[in-house]
Amino acid sequence: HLTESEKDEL
Amino acid sequence: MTHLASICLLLLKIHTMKSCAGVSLKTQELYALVFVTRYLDLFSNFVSMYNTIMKIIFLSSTFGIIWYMRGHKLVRQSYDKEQDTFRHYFLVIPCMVLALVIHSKFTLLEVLWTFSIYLEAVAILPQLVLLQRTRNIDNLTGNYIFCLGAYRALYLLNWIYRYFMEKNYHAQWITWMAGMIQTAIYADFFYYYFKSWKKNERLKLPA
Repeated sequence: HLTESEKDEL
Repeated sequence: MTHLASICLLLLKIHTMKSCAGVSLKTQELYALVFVTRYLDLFSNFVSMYNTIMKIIFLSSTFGIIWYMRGHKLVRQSYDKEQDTFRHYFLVIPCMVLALVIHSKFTLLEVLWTFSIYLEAVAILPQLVLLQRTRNIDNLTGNYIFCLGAYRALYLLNWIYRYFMEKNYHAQWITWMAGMIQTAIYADFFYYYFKSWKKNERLKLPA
């Protein structure tokens, strides 16, 4: 899942 | 895409008019710092081809704009140096301190990433101050700033959408709060932008 450190935004 | 459009508008203005009148070098340099500190994961964290290409575009275009404003013979002459007086450290230091205090994980990359989020929220301030001092704001500069403000406002909508629609999407309070502040800083500009657009008049900010 997406955590704060897995960033997918620019 | 709105962010990309803003960069295209700015480059279009500088490249075709060979002028950067009304454009704040301070804001461009702050954006360069934002992108450098945020995209340190460029080679270590692959999200998608789109994501990587956009990071490279944002980094290279910002340094390109700074080169134009500092190094290009004609463009350099049009820079309003005396008007663009905002001090970098006035924004950089508080953002650094805030990132050291409020972050989600105390690692170098994470603190620098958080710093970039905070700095992005306020990086437009030198540009807004310069804009207020500029008598004749041309259309391209006005539209550039509009797009630059609009992309964060659109992010707000996207965050709401993702929060409700994506199963594994987690709350990101740092990004959300900074994004809200960033958008709020533009509120005044948006107001005068739409007012001048409705009246079909040249954009002018009150002193």
